[in-house]
Amino acid sequence: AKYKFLRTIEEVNKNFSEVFSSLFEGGEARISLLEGDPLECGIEIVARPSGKKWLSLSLMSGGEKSLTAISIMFSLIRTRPSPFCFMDEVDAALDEINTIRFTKLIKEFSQNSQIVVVTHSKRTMSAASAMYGVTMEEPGVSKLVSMKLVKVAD
Amino acid sequence: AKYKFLRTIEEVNKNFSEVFSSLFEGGEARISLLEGDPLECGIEIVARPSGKKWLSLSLMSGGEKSLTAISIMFSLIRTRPSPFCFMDEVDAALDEINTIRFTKLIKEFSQNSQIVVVTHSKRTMSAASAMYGVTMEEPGVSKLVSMKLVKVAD
Amino acid sequence: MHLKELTLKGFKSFADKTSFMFDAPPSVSAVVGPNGCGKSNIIDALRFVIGEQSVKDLRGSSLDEVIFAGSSTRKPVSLAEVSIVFDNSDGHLKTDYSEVAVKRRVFRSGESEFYINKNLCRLKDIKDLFLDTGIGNGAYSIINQGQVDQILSSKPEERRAIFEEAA
Amino acid sequence: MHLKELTLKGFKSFADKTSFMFDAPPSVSAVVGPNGCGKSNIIDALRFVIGEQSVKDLRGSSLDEVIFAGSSTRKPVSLAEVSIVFDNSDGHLKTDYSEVAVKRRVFRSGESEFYINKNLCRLKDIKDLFLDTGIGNGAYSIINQGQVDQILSSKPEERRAIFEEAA
Ligand SMILES: Nc1ncnc2c1ncn2[C@@H]1O[C@H](COP(=O)(O)OP(=O)(O)OP(=O)(O)O)[C@@H](O)[C@H]1O
Ligand SMILES: Nc1ncnc2c1ncn2[C@@H]1O[C@H](COP(=O)(O)OP(=O)(O)OP(=O)(O)O)[C@@H](O)[C@H]1O
Ligand SMILES: [Mg+2]
Ligand SMILES: [Mg+2]
Repeated sequence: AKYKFLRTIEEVNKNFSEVFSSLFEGGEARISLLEGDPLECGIEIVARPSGKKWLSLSLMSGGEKSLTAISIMFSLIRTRPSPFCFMDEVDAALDEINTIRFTKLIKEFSQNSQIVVVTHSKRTMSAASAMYGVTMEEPGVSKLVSMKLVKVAD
Repeated sequence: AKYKFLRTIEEVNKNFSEVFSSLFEGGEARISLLEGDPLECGIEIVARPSGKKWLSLSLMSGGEKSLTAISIMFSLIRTRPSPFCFMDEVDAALDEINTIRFTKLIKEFSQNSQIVVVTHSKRTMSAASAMYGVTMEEPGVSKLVSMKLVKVAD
Repeated sequence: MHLKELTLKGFKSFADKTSFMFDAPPSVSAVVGPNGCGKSNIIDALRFVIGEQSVKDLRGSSLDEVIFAGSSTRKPVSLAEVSIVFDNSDGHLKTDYSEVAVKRRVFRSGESEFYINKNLCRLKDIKDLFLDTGIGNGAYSIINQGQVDQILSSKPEERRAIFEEAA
Repeated sequence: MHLKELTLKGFKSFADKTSFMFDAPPSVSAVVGPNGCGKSNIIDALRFVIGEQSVKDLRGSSLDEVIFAGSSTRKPVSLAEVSIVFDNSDGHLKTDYSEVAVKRRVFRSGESEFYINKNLCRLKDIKDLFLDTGIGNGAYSIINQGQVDQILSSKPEERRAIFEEAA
C-alpha cells in the first residue's frame, strides 16, 4: 500500500507539472510528500508562475490559485481517470485569457471523461457541445428549459 | 454601551431590510440579536428571496449569498458611513442582471463614500468614473498603465 | 462506462421530476442560468445519489433540508428522490448489468433508501459498486461552487484524502 | 474627509514606486487587469498602511512576505513602504492637519515603522487617529477577494466584531 501510494504521488506529480506548465504557459509546480511515514505524512504543493519566484501559495492571486487547483484536479483525473467530472463555477476568478486556456484543457480531457461545467461565462459556454438551461419561472421551482446540442467549430 | 449597541443593531437591521429588498427586488431579510447578554450574544441573519421560503443561509446560491453579504456591508456603511469602501471582486458570483443591480447600488453609495472596486466584469467597469489599469509587462513587477477619467452617461 | 441520465424529483428547488440526459464522451456540457435558479442544486443531487454522507457538502445542516420545502406558490413535499443511470457496457462498474440505475430517496425523518436497479439495498452496496471507479465520494470528480481552491488552503495532512482516492 | 493618494514602493509585486490618485466623492473607481497582475496587492497595501496586524489578512505567513521578493529580472528589495494621504479639511480625522499622510514601512526583520505626516509614531497613534472614523481595521470598508460571504458563514458570535465596529 505504501509503495502504491508513493507511485501514485509520483505520477500525479508528473501530470501536475505538465498540466500546470501548459495552463500557465511556463512556470513550474510540484507536489511532494513531506517528512515521515508515507502513509500518514502531509502533501506539499509548490508553484511558481512564469517570471515569478517561488512564493507561498497564499500569496498567489485568486486566478492563479484557481488555475493551480484546477491543474491538481486534472492531474488526479489523468492519473486515475473518472468517467465524469462536474465543476461548479471553477472559472469564476479567471480572466478572459485564462478562461480560454481552461476551455482548451477541458476539451482535451473530454475525450475520455464527460465534462459538465456550471458557468456564467460566455467563453466557457462556447466550448460546450451541449447546454442545459435552468430557470425559475414559477417562483422557487427550478425547471430545465433547454437541452441544446451545439456543434462547435474549432 | 449596551444601549448603544442595541440601537446600532436596530438601525443596521432597518438598513439591511431596505438594501436587501431593493437588491433582490422583493424578498425580506433581517438581522437580530440572539438570546443572552446583548454585549456578548451572537447575531442572527435570516433572508428570504422573493417567491422563496425562509431557508437556512447555507442553502442559498452563490450569487444570492454574495448579494446578501453585500447588503449587510452597505447597511453597515449607511449606519456608520466610512469615507471609502474598497471591494475586491465581490461581483465574481453575480450574473448579468445582479451585476447591474450591484452597480446601481454602488453608484448610490458613491455620493458620500469613495467606492473602489477590483473587477473583471465589463458591466461593473462601465459604472466607474475612473479606471486604474494594472499590468505586469516586466515579469513579476506590477505597473499602473492608465488612470482614465471617464464621463459615464447614465 | 459513462453517465446517461440524472433525474431529480422533490430535490431542493426541483419540485417537479426533471431529467438531464448526457452524451457519451467526447462530451463537454454547460449548465447555465441566473443566480439562484438551481444549477448547484443539480451538483448536490449528484453527490446525494452517489452516497454523500456529509450534509455540509450538500449545503444543509440536516439531510431533510434537501427535500423541496415549498415556495410562495407550492406546498412542501414529503420526500426527495434522485436517480442516476450509467451505461456499463464495458463492465467498469462491478455488476453484470450493462445499464445500472442507482436511486436514493430521503424522507422528512432524515432516513434514506437506496436502490440499485430497483432493488432496495444499503449504502454499503452503493459504496462497493463505485469502489475504484473514480466516482467514490466524488473526491476529485465533483468540484462544488467556491471549493476549487480548497485543496490549496487545506493543511498538508488534510489533503491526503483526495490523493488516497486516486491511489 | 476622503482619500487623496495611495503609494506603494517595494510592496509585494509593486517593486517600483507606484501612486494611485483618487477623486473626491462622488466617485466610483475600477481597478482592472489580468490575473496575477497585482490588483489585490493594492487592497493588501491599504490594509497594511492603516495598521493591519493579522498577516493572514495580508495573505502571508509572516510580515516580511509583503516585501518585494524579486522576479526573474529583478533582485529582492530590503523594505516595503506604503503611504496614504487624506484630505482632512472637515477635521474628521482627530488632528489639526488639513492634509494627513500616514506611512508604514516593514523591514526583512519583520519590524514596522509608522509615520504620521513624516513624524515617527507608534501603531497605537495610527489606531487612535482612525478611531470612530469607519476606517479602523477596514472592518466593513475593505472587502478582500473571496471574503464577501464570510459574514454569512461565520458563527453568530464571530460576527459581532464587524457590528461592534459600526456601533
Ligand atoms: N429544500 C429546498 N426547497 C426549496 N428550495 C430550495 C431548497 N434548498 C435550496 N433551495 C433553493 O435553491 C436555490 C439555490 O439554488 P442553487 O444553489 O442551485 O442556485 P444556482 O443556480 O447555483 O445559483 P448561482 O449562480 O447563484 O450559484 C436557493 O434560492 C434556495 O432557496
Ligand atoms: N512579496 C512579493 N514579492 C513579489 N511578488 C509578490 C509578492 N507577494 C505577492 N506577489 C505576487 O503578486 C501576485 C498576486 O497579485 P494579486 O493577488 O494582486 O493579483 P490580482 O491582480 O488580484 O489577480 P486576480 O485577478 O487573479 O485576483 C502573485 O503572482 C504573487 O507572486
Ligand atoms: Mg451555484
Ligand atoms: Mg485578486
